[in-house]
Amino acid sequence: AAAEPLCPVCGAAAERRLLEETVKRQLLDKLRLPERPSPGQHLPRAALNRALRRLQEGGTRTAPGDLERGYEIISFAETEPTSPSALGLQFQFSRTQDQDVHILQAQLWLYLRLPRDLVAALTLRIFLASGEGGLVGGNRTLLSERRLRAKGSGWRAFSLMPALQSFFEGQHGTLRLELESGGDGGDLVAFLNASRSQQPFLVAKAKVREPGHQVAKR
Amino acid sequence: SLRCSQNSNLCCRKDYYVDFRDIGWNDWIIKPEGYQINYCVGQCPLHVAGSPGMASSFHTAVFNLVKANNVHASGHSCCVPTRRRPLSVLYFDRNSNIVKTDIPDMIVDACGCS
Repeated sequence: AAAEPLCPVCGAAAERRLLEETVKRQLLDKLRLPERPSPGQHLPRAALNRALRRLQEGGTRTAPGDLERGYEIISFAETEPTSPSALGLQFQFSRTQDQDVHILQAQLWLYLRLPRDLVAALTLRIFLASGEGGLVGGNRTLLSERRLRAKGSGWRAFSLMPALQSFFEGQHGTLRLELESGGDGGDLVAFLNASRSQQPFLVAKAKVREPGHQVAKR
Repeated sequence: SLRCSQNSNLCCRKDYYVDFRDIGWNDWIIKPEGYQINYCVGQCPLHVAGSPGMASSFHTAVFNLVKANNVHASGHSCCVPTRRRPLSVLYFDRNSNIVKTDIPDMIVDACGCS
């Protein structure tokens, strides 16, 4: 400011620039982001609002003085049909190495259109795929198996706990799930509407212990 | 605490609101629309040291110490935040996931002299 010519407007402009830079730096530091994100995929508003409504159901408020911070995350899947009765879902996560993440809840939301005249039962299995073979060749852990009875279209939630905790404790990066339909109820890919506005998504609630908040061992 | 005004240079809280559209960050921060970056500014001559602190007894204690130790009168204490609140943020992270979290102690609600 001293370098600025002595005029009220210049001083105010200098203060404004300084404060805007401070806001940017504070937010990136506190959100632990190296730089501002540039969101790629444009989400249909309907998909965003629906997912946010799932988030409203009970939050993880951070109490003052809490050593762990509450996070709620919504991640939209990239879908990859691997056969008529199997579909791959991929989710991208990134976190800084020194954060200690504790998953409280994790649910996968799918929009299924089961024909009303579906006679046979349909079984849906959800696997966690890991290893380099991706969705086809790697090894798989069964996360959830359910016989779908209710006919008609609608959103259904499937819990992914406790396996998702192990994903976050181990590597991070790409979470690969594989959905597989069983029984003679027909093929999953035909029932699962993965259009843009009904894209499968994952809702997770977590507590993160920031570095430097390790409780001193007594 | 005092909100800053023209006719006082005592320790006070200066309110400042930055709209995320003005800094081009509204494309990745979904909520809120902006951030109240208040800050503390102003003088803290000794006779107000420790006020409006956490409790009036704090001011009395500080003032007694000053007198008892005959601290040089021109000394000053510092104008600092005495109460802050969290900022709840909903934003897109670098993988286009939607993240909601509360950042503690982000908004200065009150200022006082240390």
